[in-house]
Amino acid sequence: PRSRPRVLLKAPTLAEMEEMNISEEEESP
Amino acid sequence: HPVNIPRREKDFQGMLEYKKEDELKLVKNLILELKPRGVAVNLIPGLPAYILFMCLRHADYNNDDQKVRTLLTSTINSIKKILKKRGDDFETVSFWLANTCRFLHCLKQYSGDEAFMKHNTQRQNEHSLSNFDLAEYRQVISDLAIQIYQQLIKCMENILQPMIVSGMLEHETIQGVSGVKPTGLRKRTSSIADEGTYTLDSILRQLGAFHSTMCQHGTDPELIKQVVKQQFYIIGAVTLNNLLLRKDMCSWSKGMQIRYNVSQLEEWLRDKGLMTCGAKETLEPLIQAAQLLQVKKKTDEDAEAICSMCLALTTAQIVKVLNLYTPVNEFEERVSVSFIRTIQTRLRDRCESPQLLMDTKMIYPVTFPFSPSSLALETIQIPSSLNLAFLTRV
Repeated sequence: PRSRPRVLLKAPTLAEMEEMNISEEEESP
Repeated sequence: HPVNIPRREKDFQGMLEYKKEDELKLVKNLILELKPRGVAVNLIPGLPAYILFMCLRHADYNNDDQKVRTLLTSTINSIKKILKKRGDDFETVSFWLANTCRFLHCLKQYSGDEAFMKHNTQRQNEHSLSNFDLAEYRQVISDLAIQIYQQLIKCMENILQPMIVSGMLEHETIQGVSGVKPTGLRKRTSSIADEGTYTLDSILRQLGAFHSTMCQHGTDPELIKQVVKQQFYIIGAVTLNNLLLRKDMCSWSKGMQIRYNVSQLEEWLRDKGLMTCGAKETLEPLIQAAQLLQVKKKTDEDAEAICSMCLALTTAQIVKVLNLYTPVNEFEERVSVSFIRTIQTRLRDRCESPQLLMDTKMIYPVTFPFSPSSLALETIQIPSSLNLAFLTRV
C-alpha cells in the first residue's frame, strides 16, 4: 500500500512532440 | 578500475542508473544505431523496451521528473526518427512496433494501477513506479504504436502488392483445367518467361517471412492476428479488383484456380494457428466471385441461387463478373443479357453502395490488448554488444 499518490506528469501530444522535433532536426545535416 | 564483484540477482531492484549526460548516448546506441538484423537477432524479445523502462524506473525512483520527461521524449523522438529513416524496412518497423508495445505494456504493468497488476508476482508489484503517474505518456506511446502499425501495414503492402495479381490470378498451378484459353489471356508459355514471375508459393513464403520476423521480435500474438487479417484483406481486395477489370480472369477455370489458391491460404492460416483471427472472412468477396464463375448461370433458379450466395459482393460486382464471364470451350455459353437483367431485378432492393472496386488502402482499426510479461526485471542483463556499459544495474 502506498502512502501518497503519484504525481501526474503532463505530456505533450504526439503532434506537439513532432513540432518540437522540427527544430531538433534542423540541426542535423 | 573497480573490481566487478558479481552480485546475486535478488540483490538487484530491476533498475538501470545512468547520468543525465548519457541520455543521448543511450538512445543513440539502443534505438538509432541498433540493427534489428545484426546484434538484435540474439536479444531476448523486447530487450530494448525493458532497458528503457528500467532506466525510467531509476529516474522515477529518484523523483526526478525532468529526467523522466526527457527520457520519454528522447525515446519517442528517436523511435520516430529511425522509422522515418528506415520506414521501408519491414524488419526495422516490426522490431520497433514490438518494442513500443512492450514499453507500453511495462508502463501499465508497473503503473501501480490495480487493473494492470492482477498477473504480477509480489516482486513485480514492488517494482511499480514510485513517484509519477505516466498515464498521459501512455496515451502518447499508444498513439505512436498506432503510427508504427500503419507504417508496418504500408511496408508489408509494398512488398506483397507486386506478387498478388501474378500469384493469385495469372499463375496457373492446376494443369489441364483451362482447355482452350479465353481470348485475351496473357499467359506466357515459355518457362524462361515464367522465371521471375510470382506464384502462390511466393506469396505463401512472403507471409511466412513476415510471420517469423514478427514472432522473432516478440510481437504480441493478438497483434500478429491483426496484421495477418490486414494482409489477407489486401490479398483478397487486390485480387478481386483485378478480376473485375480483366475479362481474361473471368472464366470457369480461373474460378477453380482461385478457389485452390484460397484453400492454400487457409491451409497457411491453419498451420500457423490463425484460423480464428478473422483473416479468412476477409477473403469472402473473392471466394464468392470465384464461386460465381463456376455456378450455372441460365435459369431463374440459378439466378436465385446466385443472389442468395453472393452476399459479400455488391450488385455492381456481381453484374460485372457476369458481363465479363468468358467461356473457355465450346460446351459453355456467355451469360445472356436477360439472365443479367433477372439478377439486377432481384437485387434491386438491396441497400448497398454502388461500389465496384474494393478499397485496397482500407486499414482495420488496431488495438493493443494489455499483455503483461512474467520476466523479472532484476534478472535482466545487458549484452556487451549493445555498447551500454555506462548503464549501472541497481
